[in-house]
Amino acid sequence: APYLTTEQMDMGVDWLSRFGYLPPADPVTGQLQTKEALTQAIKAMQRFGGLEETGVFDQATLGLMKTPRCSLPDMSELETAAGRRRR
Amino acid sequence: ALALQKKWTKRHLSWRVRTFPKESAVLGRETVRALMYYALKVWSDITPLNFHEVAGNKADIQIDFTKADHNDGYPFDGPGGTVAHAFFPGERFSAGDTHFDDDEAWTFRSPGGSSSNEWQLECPMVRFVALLWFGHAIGLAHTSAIESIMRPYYQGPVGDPLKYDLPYEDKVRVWQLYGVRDSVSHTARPDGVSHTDDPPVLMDLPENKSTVPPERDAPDRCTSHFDAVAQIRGEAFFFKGKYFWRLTRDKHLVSLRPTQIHRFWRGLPANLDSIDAVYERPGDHKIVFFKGVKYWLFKDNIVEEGYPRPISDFGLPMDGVDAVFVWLHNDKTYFFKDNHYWRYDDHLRNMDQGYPKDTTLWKGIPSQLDDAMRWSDGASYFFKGKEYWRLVGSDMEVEAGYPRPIGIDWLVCKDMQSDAPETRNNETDLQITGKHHTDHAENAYEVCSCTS
Repeated sequence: APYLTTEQMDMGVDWLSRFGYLPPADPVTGQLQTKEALTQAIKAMQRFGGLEETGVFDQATLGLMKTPRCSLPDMSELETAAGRRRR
Repeated sequence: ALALQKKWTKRHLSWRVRTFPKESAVLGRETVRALMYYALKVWSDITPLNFHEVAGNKADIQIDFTKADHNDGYPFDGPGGTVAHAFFPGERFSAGDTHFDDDEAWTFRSPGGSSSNEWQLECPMVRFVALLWFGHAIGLAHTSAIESIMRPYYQGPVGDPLKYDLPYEDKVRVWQLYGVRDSVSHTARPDGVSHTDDPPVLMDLPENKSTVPPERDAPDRCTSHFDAVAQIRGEAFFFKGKYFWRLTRDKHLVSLRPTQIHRFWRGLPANLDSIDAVYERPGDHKIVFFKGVKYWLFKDNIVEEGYPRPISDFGLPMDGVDAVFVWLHNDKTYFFKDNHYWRYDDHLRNMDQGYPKDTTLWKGIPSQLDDAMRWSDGASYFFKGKEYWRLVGSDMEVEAGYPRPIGIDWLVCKDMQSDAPETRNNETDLQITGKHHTDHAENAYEVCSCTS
């Protein structure tokens, strides 16, 4: 896995949550996410973004996360679960 | 996703720009209205939807330029990041409303006469951004389809606002919602609202330099040996003399005409007539320019204070640099000079031990490179003269089939065509595909191609 700073990791998790790939953290465990959930979320983001599904925050993934984008979440299923405020 | 989508039950939709960009020197009110008109027209051209601009507060699609938390549950995050959003159709009061982050550097037709525009977000709105968000406003969700305008990420300019043709993917999705527009256009007005019949005119640009012919000393991209090549923010930059060309992430040339380095990269000395090498630093993503024994550090497109500094900061000898790139394989920075190379750790800001080494360890690449860069396909590219070499992944040997011509593979040159002087004046009328299209003149006004 590429070298990642804590800041990059936090940014990545925040990004995945914001755009619907990662469900909100379990209130019991605070901000912790399971490694499996994180990996699946990264893969889903990579699949949606047309990247290779590595399941890790590689350079291409971090690069795409820095790309200017729309505020709306990408994952409609999760958006539904969250109440779909927009619709 | 289609089952979840909502759509407008009516076919006549009113729109209004309620608030305008506050600090944009380029976007006047009339320009913004015109851009919105043409972005909506792209959708109404192929569906039975009809959009009418209105003056009142009851517009179906209210358009706002707003900042930070604007009380809709989706606060903006300043420059970069999220740039706009729109509410899907429905019964909500805010359904259809479209909000643009006023902290972004919204531009349309760069004052510099190129499409390179501002750094933070060079989003000529009608070319992409408004298209995407009006897609939401009429009920389309994001898609992962590469060819779709409804991908959530900014994809770069999409060309002439008057000639933009939606990708087939998007046509099919919007036809599934509203059907196909028949040959007879609807003319009925929505009741109780005023409207404008005539499209706004794109005319209030402070200085439309898009028709200015290229500078006489502008180099020919198809025959040039490049001074430097770099991947910056995922895009490719080819530097030659005082100019550079730019390619989007999906390797589309932004403009056939080069942009002057000084008009985009702010803070380089005015007398700097070329650069030797450029790279985006891993970690903090600052951009480093090399010329001779000096280097400049840029945060985005503005030089940092205290520069230039000597390249001895990197542990390099004072001989200058031919090439520099960051190898995706190990995230290390490699410097090349003549037939030697050095490996530098940008995270530790330290030159690795045991260098320089002989460039022959990189089998197949020439010495005295022009420059090198990594690309988003995971490969590394080395440039010299009119040719380039490709190394895949962690390989230190050139892939079979290389070198190949730079012009044909990267810069939309066909059989090494030349930008001869007699053809240059027509470049504003060339699409990136290289095909000619004629000047567009109708209704007594003229709109120039935005591809240049």
